[in-house]
Amino acid sequence: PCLQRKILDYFKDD
Amino acid sequence: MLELRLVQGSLLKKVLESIKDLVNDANFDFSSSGFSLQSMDSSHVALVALLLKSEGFEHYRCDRNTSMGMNLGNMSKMLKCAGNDDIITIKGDDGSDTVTFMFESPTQDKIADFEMKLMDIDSEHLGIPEAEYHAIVKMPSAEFARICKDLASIGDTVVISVTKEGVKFSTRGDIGTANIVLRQNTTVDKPEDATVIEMNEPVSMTFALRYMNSFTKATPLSNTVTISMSPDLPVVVEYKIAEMGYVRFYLAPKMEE
Repeated sequence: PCLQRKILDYFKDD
Repeated sequence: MLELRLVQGSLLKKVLESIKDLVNDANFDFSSSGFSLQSMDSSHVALVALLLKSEGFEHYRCDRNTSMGMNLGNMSKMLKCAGNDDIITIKGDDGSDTVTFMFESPTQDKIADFEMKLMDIDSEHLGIPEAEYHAIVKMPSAEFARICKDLASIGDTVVISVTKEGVKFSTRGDIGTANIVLRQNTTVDKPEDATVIEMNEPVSMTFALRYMNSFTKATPLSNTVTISMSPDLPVVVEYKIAEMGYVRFYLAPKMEE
């Protein structure tokens, strides 16, 4: 079982 | 006033085909240096970043920075009406709620105007940090597309591992497992056929094949693809658009729970 990470876990709002 | 004339109109058609299934609506940001787009897919797992620089256009006029919200499915429908050899011009007026695509046949004997409604899109713009990647693999884009397609018939995820021996693509599913290893190969007739592995540190990450396969729709844009990986960052799958810019796809990894 793998957890799909989200882009927002890495890149922040400008 | 906005007016962009692209002699190689097929390029814009290919760009749209490469991103329209991943992103439904997006803001196109026009400035004097070119236009760009940044958008996440609806599940916020992948992000597409497009850049087309003004130098690549035969004529490029953008009097002031402007953002136009477009439905990419609708834009693709319109661009599909352009012939592959057509010259495409994008036109917009300040404050207008439409954009016009003009298609000219190479012999100038057929000229078409398609006016598309714009939309208000409330999209987040993300800061993508400059990063040093553990490993960067440059390989033929068709080979990458083939690998992703083949592995998706066996499993749902791909483990991409880069070591000094090469780059390994692995999957497992109900029917079994598959491993494909590519070694660095620079002794080829054409540079675009080379596989080049730059590795600072070994890296191994897991990704959803569904997204990888979606990214490979950009294969017609470039003979080569670059895959950049670091354990603490989304992978970057980049297709360079000759002398104009790029389409970059960022994909968040899957992690062991």
